[in-house]
Order: sequence, then structure tokens, then C-alpha cells
Amino acid sequence: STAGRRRQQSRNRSTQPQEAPRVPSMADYNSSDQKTACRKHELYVSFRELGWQDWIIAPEGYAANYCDGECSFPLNAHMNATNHAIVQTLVHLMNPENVPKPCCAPTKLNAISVLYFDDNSNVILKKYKNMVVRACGCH
Amino acid sequence: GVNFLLDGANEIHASFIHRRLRTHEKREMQKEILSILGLPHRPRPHLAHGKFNSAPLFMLDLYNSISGGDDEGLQGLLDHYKPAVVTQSPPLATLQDSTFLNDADMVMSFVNLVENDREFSADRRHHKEFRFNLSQIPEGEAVTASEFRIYKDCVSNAFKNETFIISVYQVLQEHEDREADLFLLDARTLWAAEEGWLEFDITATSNLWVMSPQHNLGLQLNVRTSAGHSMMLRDAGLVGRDGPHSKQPFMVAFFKVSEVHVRTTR
Repeated sequence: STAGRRRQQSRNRSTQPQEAPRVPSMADYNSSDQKTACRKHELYVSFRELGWQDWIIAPEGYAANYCDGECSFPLNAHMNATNHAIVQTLVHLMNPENVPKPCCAPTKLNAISVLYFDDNSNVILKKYKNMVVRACGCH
Repeated sequence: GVNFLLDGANEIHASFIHRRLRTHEKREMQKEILSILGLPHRPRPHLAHGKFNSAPLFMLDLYNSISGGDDEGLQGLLDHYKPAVVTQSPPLATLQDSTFLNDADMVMSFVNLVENDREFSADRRHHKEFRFNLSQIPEGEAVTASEFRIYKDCVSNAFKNETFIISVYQVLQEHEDREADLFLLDARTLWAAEEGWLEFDITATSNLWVMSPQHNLGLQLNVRTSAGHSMMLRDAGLVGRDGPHSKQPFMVAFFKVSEVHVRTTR
């Protein structure tokens, strides 16, 4: 559907010459700067350092991790880029002022089990879903 | 309490400002983590008998049996369960517990609050009472299985060649002038020489106690010889409050979430 429109736009341009808006090239969006690429970073939440070892029996803490970095072309360079990320990138390229780039966020989260005392000195073993980032990607 | 570890390239992310959290920021962060854990405030347990009574030990056994299997969480327990993780002999956690765990989202052990020795002169009937507080179960959690656990030591007294019948009752109603109304939950016949943890199924009773805490009047336990004579629980080798901490009686319940947990807006 875009092919016909593009041909029409090109015909319009030929009749009404005007400077086309500069569309950023692939080079502008390549993620050669690996420091800013979307990836998983380690972050450890320590129950011990929070001073909670009097009521949390186990674990001492957990590697929660977080996602950080830019989502830009080529999206394949990032882990698990979604179809939405491609669409978001296209819309961003067309309207960079108003539409942000895709978001670097968790794509896979794991659970942890926590063993702790309650106020009555009863002990609780509970599974908490989505506590540990296992993989990041572009959404 | 939040540490930034070194990345794979052995450097902290360049754009990240590394600083200590201010006191109020740390307090807010603690509140957020407590909220994620579904707790309104930081628990303040009274650990008069130390952290590692029988109930925490049992729970630690369960925790150790699932640690390393977090990919599947409690669901993968049957595959990962290894009786070798049990830290003492005889084992606290059994394979039956692992079966319950397979279907559980939460496991909770309950400390025995009361242990009264009673003796009625009419028929010299001895029994012990036990009470557990099930009033603070998080909303939306349903009991899938529940056990009362009591340790039996090997008997080396006058009863050493006896067979015992141990009965567990739910207290239905208490009376000042006569014995309480009881409902038999479970009974077990044991040799005096047997040693280890006895498990009594109290699932239906626990469900009732969670639904209507006013009906929670506790459990009664009594022991009779094969000839029908009532006897002291201590003489049958049953460990009570005066026994070692690691062999104290306790209750354990397995729960499944029946409602979606929604974090409350603060």
C-alpha cells in the first residue's frame, strides 16, 4: 500500500519541487557504540545490607538486574527486539520530536523464593514472580 | 541495601551516577521492596527460642530443596527435590511435603502458642492441647494441605514393649465443668521403639480456621495403650515444649493463590 503512495508522492514532488526533509540514514542509527546498546546490567539487592536478616532467613539477597541502553538500528543487534520495536523505530524516524525510540526493557523475568518470619514468628516460604531480569530487549 | 556490581567489562556503566542513597530514599526503597513482598510493614518476630526451632528448620529444608530451581519455582520441586538436603536425621521434610509443594504458591509454618497438660480425674484421661494462630493469612490464599507435626522419641521406659494409639482431635466446643466436645481427625498406631516425625492431616480443620477464626479452639492429642489405658504423652516418647527446640511440635500449611494480588496505591 505504501508503494503506490510513494509513487504519488514522487509525482507530486516532481510537479512541486521542494526540499525533502532529511531522513536520518542508517548510519545515524547504528549501534556501533556498544556502551549505549540495550543490555542487561547487574544489580544486587542485599537483604543483609538492608538490615533485614532478623526476619528474612533466606536468601541473603538476589541479583535483581536491570535493563539500560538505547534501542536503535539495527535492532537485531539487541536481544529480542519485538515487532513493536520495529514499528516504534519507524514512527520515531518519521517524527523524532514527538515519538521516542523503542524502550529497552526486560523480556524475560524469573521468580525467587523468599523465606521469612512474620510478626508472630511463624515462617513463610513464598514464591515471587518477575523479580529477576534474565534478558533485556527492545519493545 | 542496593549494590551496583561490576558489569562484564569490569566497569560501572559510564552514564550511571554512583552514589549512596539518602536516608529517605533508602526508606522509600525499603517500603517499595516490602510492598513487592506483599507486606504492610517490616515484620518484628519474637525469636525467644532462637531462629532455628523445628518449624524454621523444616521450612529451611523446603527452601533448600527448591533453591537452584528458581526457573520453575515451586512448580519444579518434584524434579529437583533431593532428600539429601535434609540437615538432620530423621528428615523433617518428606516426599509427601514435596508433593504438596508442587501445587503450592506459599508455605507457612505455625508456632504452637499453647501447650497445656490436662488430667481428668474421672477416667485418668491425659491429653495435650495445641493452638496455632491462622488469623493473619494473606487474602486470596486457600489451604491446599495442612499437617500437624510432632516428634516421637524411642521409648526406653516401662512402656518399651507397648503399642500406642495416638489420636488427634479438633476441639469443637469448650466447657468449664466437663471435657470439651471433640472431633477425631486422625489416629496412628505405633510401636514404642519407633522414632521420627509424625504427620497428621488437618487440612479440613485448617480451612475452617482460616475461614472462621472464631472456631479455632486448637487441637487435642492423647495416647492410649493397646489395652485402652490413657497415658502421659511424655511416656510415649512424644516431645513437647520441654523437649529440644529442634523437635518442638508445629503446624505447616500449603497455600495456593486463588485471587490476583493487586498492589495497593499509596
